[in-house]
Amino acid sequence: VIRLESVVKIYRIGTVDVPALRGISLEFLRGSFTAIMGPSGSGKSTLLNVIGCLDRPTSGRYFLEGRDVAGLDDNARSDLRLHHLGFVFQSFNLIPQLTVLENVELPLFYQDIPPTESRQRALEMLEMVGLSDRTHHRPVELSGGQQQRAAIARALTTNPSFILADEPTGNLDSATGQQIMELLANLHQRGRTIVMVTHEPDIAAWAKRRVLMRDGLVHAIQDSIP
Amino acid sequence: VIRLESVVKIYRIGTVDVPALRGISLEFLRGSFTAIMGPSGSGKSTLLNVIGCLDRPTSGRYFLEGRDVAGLDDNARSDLRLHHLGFVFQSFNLIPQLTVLENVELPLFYQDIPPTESRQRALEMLEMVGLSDRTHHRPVELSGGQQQRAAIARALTTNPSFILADEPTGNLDSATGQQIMELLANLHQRGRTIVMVTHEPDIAAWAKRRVLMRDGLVHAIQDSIP
Ligand SMILES: Nc1ncnc2c1ncn2[C@@H]1O[C@H](COP(=O)(O)OP(=O)(O)OP(=O)(O)O)[C@@H](O)[C@H]1O
Ligand SMILES: Nc1ncnc2c1ncn2[C@@H]1O[C@H](COP(=O)(O)OP(=O)(O)OP(=O)(O)O)[C@@H](O)[C@H]1O
Ligand SMILES: [Mg+2]
Ligand SMILES: [Mg+2]
Repeated sequence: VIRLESVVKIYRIGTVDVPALRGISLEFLRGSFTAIMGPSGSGKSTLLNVIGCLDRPTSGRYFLEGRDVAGLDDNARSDLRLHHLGFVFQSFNLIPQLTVLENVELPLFYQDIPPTESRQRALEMLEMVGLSDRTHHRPVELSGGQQQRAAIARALTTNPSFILADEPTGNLDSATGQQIMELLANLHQRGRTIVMVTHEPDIAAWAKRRVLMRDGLVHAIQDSIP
Repeated sequence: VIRLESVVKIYRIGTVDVPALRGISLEFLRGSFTAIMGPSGSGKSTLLNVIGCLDRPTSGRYFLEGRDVAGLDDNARSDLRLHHLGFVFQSFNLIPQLTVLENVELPLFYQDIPPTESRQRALEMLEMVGLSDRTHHRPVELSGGQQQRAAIARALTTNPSFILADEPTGNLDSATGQQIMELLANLHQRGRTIVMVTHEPDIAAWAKRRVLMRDGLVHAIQDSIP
């Protein structure tokens, strides 16, 4: 269960305040599949960053499985991210100097999984997203959609219970996008909790609930028609 | 007029050859508006890079307004890009250390336009894409869609006769995406030649012709139903 209470996030640029989140109260039940939509700049990525413990709220409270997360120190948060959260970034965030395979293995390496086992696991994930023939490429040698799929593979490699995906199909053609959504739907059916930001209604349709943001606030919540 | 004859592009990764383009012959008439679609990895960005003189073909010929471009040296190609081509990159390619305004002004600066005039022009473009209140932000302080719009503003700032856009709405919500497409349609009506890569059929519908790629080749060409 993920619970946010009156979460506010204000960025300070010089003397200007940018209120990215203006008071978000939301709950995500275990095993739920939620899509977050809204205009560019409405706070979707910021919300996901707070949920993913990548960013601290300016005020408000954030509970992850009952624990007050905002209060934890950086090491504890980093630990949470490593063991429970899989994050697909809007701009991929692959490490340029490492190959695709090394990028996907990295979280397992940090979890102290033995090298042969993490290599095996990473190769399985890369096969799942259709990148088996690109394992020794570096990110700059990949197409936009291939980089996106590598980022997805990396997020899923630790088999996390929470999957946070920011525009996971933004650079994918419809067919490949469908494959990725089937993968996510499958993980959802096996009990994972998924929060996905998307601007495409066809992709949002895969989720069971839609949260619409506007100007740093929750504007509406729609339960999908079964 | 843009003409490609049997253009081949092979990337070499160590000992492996990746044939990104396997023989492309295509023509783009002056004032045309073409959408390029196709699966992830099919060669769309590579094709756009060749057209935009950012990459040289391995073999084949490329004529821009009648001139054999592939034969030109780097300075001549760089000059072509600066004065005739506006390029919106799939991954934005904004300079992290510069503000949005400085990023958008940069091409004008390279054209030796006086500072007051280039600042004015850049501000106009930023207003057109809805970023007037983000001019002093740095790219990392922007949302994904805001970065995309800054990249679009920068491409259009020199009023280029050829606009090459790689997934220009990939990170934009539907409403903002429509605004950007109206902007491009307007430029097209005023005589610009536009080549746009997209994976979204709704966006491709704004173009007058659709080129479908598959595995580094042109698979089909569809003229749009008027
Ligand atoms: N710099 C590079 N070095 C090596 N291989 C490359 C390089 N750039 C692209 N490739 C390869 O060339 C192929 C075509 O890439 P390209 O970026 O043109 O695809 P795309 O159609 O734009 O895909 P997407 O829709 O995913 O953006 C891909 O298989 C990719 O791995
Ligand atoms: N690091 C930062 N510093 C300052 N301002 C920021 C920062 N990150 C985001 N912002 C601002 O916060 C607002 C919300 O950004 P956010 O990235 O959450 O939007 P978004 O809904 O994900 O947009 P998009 O759909 O374009 O990706 C934006 O107006 C942006 O300018
Ligand atoms: Mg975002
Ligand atoms: Mg591409």
